Amino acid sequence: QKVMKVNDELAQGVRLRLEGAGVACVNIMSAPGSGKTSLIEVALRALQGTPRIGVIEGDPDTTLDAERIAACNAPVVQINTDGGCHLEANLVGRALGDFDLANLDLLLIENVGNLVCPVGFDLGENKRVAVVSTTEGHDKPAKYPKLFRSADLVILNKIDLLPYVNFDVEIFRGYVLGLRPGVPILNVSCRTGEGVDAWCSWLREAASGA
Amino acid sequence: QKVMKVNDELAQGVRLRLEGAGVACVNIMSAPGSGKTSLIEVALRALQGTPRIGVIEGDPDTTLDAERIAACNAPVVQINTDGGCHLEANLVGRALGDFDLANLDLLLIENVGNLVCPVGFDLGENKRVAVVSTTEGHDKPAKYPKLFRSADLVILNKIDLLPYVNFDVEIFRGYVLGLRPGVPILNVSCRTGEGVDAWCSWLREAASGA
Ligand SMILES: Nc1nc2c(ncn2[C@@H]2O[C@H](COP(=O)(O)OP(=O)(O)OP(=O)(O)O)[C@@H](O)[C@H]2O)c(=O)[nH]1
Ligand SMILES: Nc1nc2c(ncn2[C@@H]2O[C@H](COP(=O)(O)OP(=O)(O)OP(=O)(O)O)[C@@H](O)[C@H]2O)c(=O)[nH]1
Ligand SMILES: [Mg+2]
Ligand SMILES: [Mg+2]
Ligand SMILES: [Zn+2]
Ligand SMILES: [Zn+2]
Repeated sequence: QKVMKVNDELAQGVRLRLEGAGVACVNIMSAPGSGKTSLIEVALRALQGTPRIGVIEGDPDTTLDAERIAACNAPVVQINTDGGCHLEANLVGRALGDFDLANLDLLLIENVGNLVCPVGFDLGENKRVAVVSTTEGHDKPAKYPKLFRSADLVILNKIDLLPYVNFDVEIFRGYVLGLRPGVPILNVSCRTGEGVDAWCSWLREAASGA
Repeated sequence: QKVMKVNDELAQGVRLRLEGAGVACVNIMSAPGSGKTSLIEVALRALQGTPRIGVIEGDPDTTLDAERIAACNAPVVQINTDGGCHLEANLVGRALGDFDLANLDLLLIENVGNLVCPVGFDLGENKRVAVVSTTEGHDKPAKYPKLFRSADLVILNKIDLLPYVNFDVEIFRGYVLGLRPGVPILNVSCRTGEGVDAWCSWLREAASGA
């Protein structure tokens, strides 16, 4: 509990710094491999620098995700938690120093792949995105409800794979809307490009809210 | 650290109880939705009661997984962690009381879907199984190494989806064997049945080791 309280205070510090610099912030969460990095890649390529986006990548180990983002020409910082299961505000606060915030409109944070632990840690974001992939089963929101209760956007990714999996989109939507009434749910495929326009619109909206 | 020490002692208690009853125990871990429950379902149907298997299901919420196992006619207990991100030995120890251990050969524990937190918690098992699905990306072992370092078996599930995803099996195997030299890696599809025989053989082997 004390850990949480300290984190919340640090998160508020991050929030104020970002607000002062006019940078909006989005915390992207999902299970491992749902497509968080892919969603950031497709958005960066489609948005082509407007708004100006910086990325914080969180993983227990490796710089693989940051390398993918760097290849999209966006400023990126990789945080390795060395086995830690979620990002925390102190790590994000430290990473902020590596960005030229004056030249950014939006900071995207890709959290550690985990449907449970990241949820309780405010990172100073304005918005939270929960990603589920069609390959994980439509019962994920019911079994891991906490993430969905605080989501501002839910992305159902890999819809190109629907023909090959037992995923009932209506059951999934029912669970999500039961936990977070009115939350927008986008069907996206990073592979085919379906839904990427709507995802980019949402990001532009988030950036302009800063 | 103290939490870990208490857990290890309780786990040793579970281990001795199971050994005394002649019941082997396997801890199955993976990201959410990789197919842990599906792998248990296909094994139960193929093995048809030999060896005699009981199942502990761990999830933050719902009894959905236990219901699926019950439909396979195996004794099953659902543990809800109420938001907790991993099973612990105290929970497993308590669940043991709901089984007729004298009439079981093998206890399968499906851990909470999470590639990080469950790894540090001994549950009293003899063997650990790590499951990765072809839809999650071949870099998962590199990014979440701790689980693979302690795996006795690695299952690559959903191989029926290989034609539709960017998953390099050789890169994946390289990562896994680098972390845990010599570990068996099984390619399985719960959908087509491929690899299920080998999975069942491994389970029979595990059960006879009790
Ligand atoms: N078929 C299909 N595959 C996808 C799609 N989006 C991502 N993938 C694949 O899914 C795998 C995981 O994608 P990532 O973007 O690395 O997922 P992630 O959530 O960032 O993974 P972690 O950071 O490790 O938790 C990769 O093999 C991607 O190519 C999609 O829309 N369709
Ligand atoms: N195409 C295909 N789909 C599969 C396969 N195995 C499982 N699935 C699907 O993957 C989804 C998740 O399977 P589950 O067995 O519930 O996965 P899980 O690891 O138990 O999920 P959690 O307990 O929630 O972490 C379901 O929609 C399954 O039908 C497979 O071999 N091929
Ligand atoms: Mg990623
Ligand atoms: Mg399951
Ligand atoms: Zn955690
Ligand atoms: Zn944890």
